[in-house]
Parts: sequence; structure tokens; C-alpha cells
Amino acid sequence: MIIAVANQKGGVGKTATAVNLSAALALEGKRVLLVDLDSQASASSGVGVRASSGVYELMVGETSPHSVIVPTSVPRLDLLPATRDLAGAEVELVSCSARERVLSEKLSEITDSYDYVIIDCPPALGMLTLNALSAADSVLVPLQCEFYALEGLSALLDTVARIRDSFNTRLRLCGILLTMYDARTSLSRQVAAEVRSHFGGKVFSVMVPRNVRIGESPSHGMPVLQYDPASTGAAAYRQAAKELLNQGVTA
Amino acid sequence: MIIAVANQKGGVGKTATAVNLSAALALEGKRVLLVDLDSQASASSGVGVRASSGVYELMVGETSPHSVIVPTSVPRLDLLPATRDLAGAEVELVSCSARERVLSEKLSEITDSYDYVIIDCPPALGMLTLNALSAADSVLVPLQCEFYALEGLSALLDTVARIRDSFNTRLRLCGILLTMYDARTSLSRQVAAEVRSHFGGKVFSVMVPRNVRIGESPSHGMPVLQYDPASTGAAAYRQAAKELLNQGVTA
Ligand SMILES: Nc1ncnc2c1ncn2[C@@H]1O[C@H](COP(=O)(O)OP(=O)(O)OP(=O)(O)O)[C@@H](O)[C@H]1O
Ligand SMILES: Nc1ncnc2c1ncn2[C@@H]1O[C@H](COP(=O)(O)OP(=O)(O)OP(=O)(O)O)[C@@H](O)[C@H]1O
Ligand SMILES: [Mg+2]
Ligand SMILES: [Mg+2]
Repeated sequence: MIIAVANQKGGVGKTATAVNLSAALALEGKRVLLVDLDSQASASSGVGVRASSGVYELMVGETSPHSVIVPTSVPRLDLLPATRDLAGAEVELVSCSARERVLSEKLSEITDSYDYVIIDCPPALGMLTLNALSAADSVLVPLQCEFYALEGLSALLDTVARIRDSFNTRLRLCGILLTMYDARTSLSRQVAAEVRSHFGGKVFSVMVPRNVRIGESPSHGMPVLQYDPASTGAAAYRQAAKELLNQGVTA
Repeated sequence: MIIAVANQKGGVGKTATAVNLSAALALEGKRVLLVDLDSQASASSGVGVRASSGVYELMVGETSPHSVIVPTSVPRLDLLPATRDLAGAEVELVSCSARERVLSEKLSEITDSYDYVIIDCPPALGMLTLNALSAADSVLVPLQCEFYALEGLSALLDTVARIRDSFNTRLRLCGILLTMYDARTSLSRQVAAEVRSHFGGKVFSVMVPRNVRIGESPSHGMPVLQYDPASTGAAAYRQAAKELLNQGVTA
């Protein structure tokens, strides 16, 4: 099962979700590959890895997946890291033939070795995110409980529909995960209520609260589930993993 | 004076800074043009404008600036709006000749009518941000007080240096503005201390606090300086405008 974690709005918790959901699924006994598709390499540093080659060499070069995939400190969680060169890939891929399907072809060699492949996308609907959507079985949309969050959602869902019609007929919406929820502000409560009324069962029941432990954990190079397993942030991502696993059962 | 508000890291307060600093400068009596270069059109909706044509038509079409610039509810503040079509410009501009200088040429017709032109950039170092940096006299970098904030800064400053050496010799760093500062968390205090020790006088004295009024104001289509002039957020942006105006005096 390949899941793209995508939202072109910046800073909504894509990387926090990709890293911590991957860790939660691995701690539930699943074999997980986290793919870092953002040239900022936040997901890579979030699991304590600073690599010299990775997904850029895989997509644009001749490298095989096995030579760039690395283990992490979380049992059963591997990483396909990002490097700064990835920033050039957005433009370089434009001139490739079958440019939207490069990642999907490269990943096909290794998907059998994992139960879940989780792809962290950059904040844009460019070539890298289109590659992730073309490779994915489903897309998980982190949505910050802020006003601007709703503005970009229709553009994202239009893009998902377009990819489903052209490159990837199996692509479905895995769900919308509300992030940085702060029960003390009416803004958070209003946005959460509006998203649930629009998207109903497509919204994960759990909301990820604003929790400083989530913001601190990357500076220690580990997911919040390792850094502070008792935190509200860790509990929320464990719950999101359980909801995801239940989806698989009833699918 | 053209200022690009840029940082490829998402969700760090670029739009909040572009909108509220523009409003604060206008309320200080300056004539200001806010340019929305993000296809999410957050800056446009942040000043209550939903346009059918704007900077895309200006850069890729044959429109003149005067036919797309609109007034806002803030006296002396005009807007050059974004529309969704702008999402296609990243790729379309790649094949233009002098592709990095398209915006600079189009803006040259109107820069004499404004004291400040403030450009809100998308969260990427793509063609649109390169156009903004080529057109700008200086770049203002909003920096969220979070761990990931420091990771992308060197890539951004490398890009600024590259643009200065090739397309725009006058481009300088206007300053780094710390945003979403929360004095209660050690994470915020650590990041702020680290940035000041690295960049010294290049960091604005004022820090923009995390303030829910800043997050609420876009849903009312107005800058926080109009929505809640007494808020800590409004006060911080008034202070940042004063610091900016003082830079001009001693430059
Ligand atoms: N629930 C949360 N509570 C507190 N801080 C959070 C939470 N989720 C994410 N953060 C922090 O907020 C910032 C933005 O989150 P993150 O980097 O995961 O977003 P993103 O969508 O991946 O950003 P980008 O668009 O740049 O890729 C980071 O500093 C992160 O550590
Ligand atoms: N100081 C602040 N206090 C509270 N909320 C803030 C503050 N600054 C910005 N926000 C809110 O945080 C979110 C992210 O800010 P904003 O959209 O300005 O960032 P950005 O860098 O422009 O994002 P993008 O990378 O998507 O363009 C928005 O919902 C905004 O309203
Ligand atoms: Mg990210
Ligand atoms: Mg923005």
C-alpha cells in the first residue's frame, strides 16, 4: 500500500505526519518505507538521517532502490532519503518522457518488501508531487486548523481527480487528518467543524493537537513516538495509525 | 524599493508578513503595492480580494499592470492579485527567453508610483521566486521559531547570492524576521537565540509572537492591523515597519 502525504499549502504538518505515522505503523509491527520527496529533507532529518544520495539519484540517475534505502532507529522503518539535488528535479523531470511515472517505475522493484510506503511531498503541485500521486494507492491530506487550509483543498482534490483519470486509476482519498488543533481557539473549532461537515467520513476521527513535543522531536532526530511516547502528539499518531489499519480491513 | 518576502520552507508566515507589513507601511503614510506571487492567492484573500485576472496574465499574457492592479480596504495599499492559473506559470516560464526577468520587466512600468512593492512568494525556490528575487532590491526572510526553520536557510541564502551574481547585482538581505515566537516554549527561545548568534544585526529586533488574531484576520479579508489594531500581532508588525523605515534612512 503506497500512501502519498500531500498538500500544496506549506507548513500544515505533512512531514510531521509522514514521519510519525510511519513510526506508529512500524511500532504496530508493519514493515514501512518512508520516502522523502522534499529537497528540504525534513523527513530524513526527522529520523536522524543525513544522506549523500537518495531519491534524486534514483529518479534521475541510474541507482537502484536497494543502494540508497537506509534503516532508521525505529525497528521495521526504512528510509529513502532526500538530498538537496532534488530541488533541480522539478525542472529536470519536465523534459523526461513518461515524466509523471518515473517514481512509480522505480518503486515497483521494492514495494513487495513493505506493507506500507509513505511518501512525504513538498509544498507544491509540481512534478515531484505528481510523481507521488501517480505512484500512490491513496493520498492522505494533513489539514491545519487554520483559515487558509480550506482555500487550497479544492485545487488539491481537483489534481487528485485529474491524476486518477490519466495516470493512476486506483488513486483514492485515504482521508483528511486535522493537524495542529488547538481546542482553546474558536478558529480551530470552526475550521474542524467546517471540514467535518464538508467531508464527513473522509476525515480521520482523531485530530492531532498542537503539541510542542512534535516540534521538538526532529531536533533530536527521532519521531515523537520515540522522543516522548507519553505525549498527546504521540498518542494522536498511534490513534491515526490504528484508524488507517482498520481502513485496510474493511476496504 | 522592491522587497521579496521569501522562504522555501512552508507555513513560516510569508503571507502574514507580506500582508501585515504592507498594511503597516501604508498606515505610516507610504504608497505600497502588494504583489501576490502564490497560486494559493492567500495574500489576495488576506486583503479581501478574489480576482479573475492578475499577475499570471501580466507575466505570461499581454496585460498591462494598470489593468490588473486593484485598490484594497487599506488606504494607500494596492494589490496585484494572484489567480489559480499561476500554478501553471512555474512550468510555462521555463521555456521563455530571459525567464528570470519577466516580472522585473513588467513591474518596471509602475515602480515609480509606489514607495514600497512587497512580493509574497510561494514555498519553493522555483521560477516564480527566482523572478521575485531578480526584480527585488532586497529580500526579507520570515523564519518560524521551529527546528526545521534553520535547515532551509542556507539553501535560500545560497540562492540569493547566486541571483546577485547573475541577474541582479543590487539584491541584498533586508533582514530575517522571527515569526510565531512563543516565549513559553524552550524550542522558540533556543531557535531565536541561535538565529541571533548566527546573523546578528541582520535579524529584526522585534519578534512576531504567535497570536491567534493573525490567524483569524484573513477569514475577515483584512490585515490584523485593521481586524484587531490592539493585538500583540498588530503591534509587532507596526514595529517591524518602523525598523524597515529606519533602514532606509541609514542605508
Ligand atoms: N501537531 C503539531 N504540534 C506542534 N508543532 C507541529 C505539529 N505538527 C507539525 N509541527 C511543527 O510545525 C512545523 C511545520 O510542520 P511540518 O514541517 O511537518 O509541515 P509541512 O507541511 O511538512 O511543511 P512544508 O510545507 O515546508 O513541507 C514544523 O516545525 C513541525 O515540527
Ligand atoms: N504570528 C502568527 N501567529 C499565529 N498564526 C499565524 C502567525 N503568522 C501566520 N499565522 C498563521 O499560520 C499559517 C501559516 O502562515 P502563512 O500562510 O502566512 O505562512 P506562509 O509561509 O505564507 O505559508 P506558505 O508556505 O503556504 O505560503 C496561516 O494560517 C496564518 O494565518
Ligand atoms: Mg514538509
Ligand atoms: Mg504564503
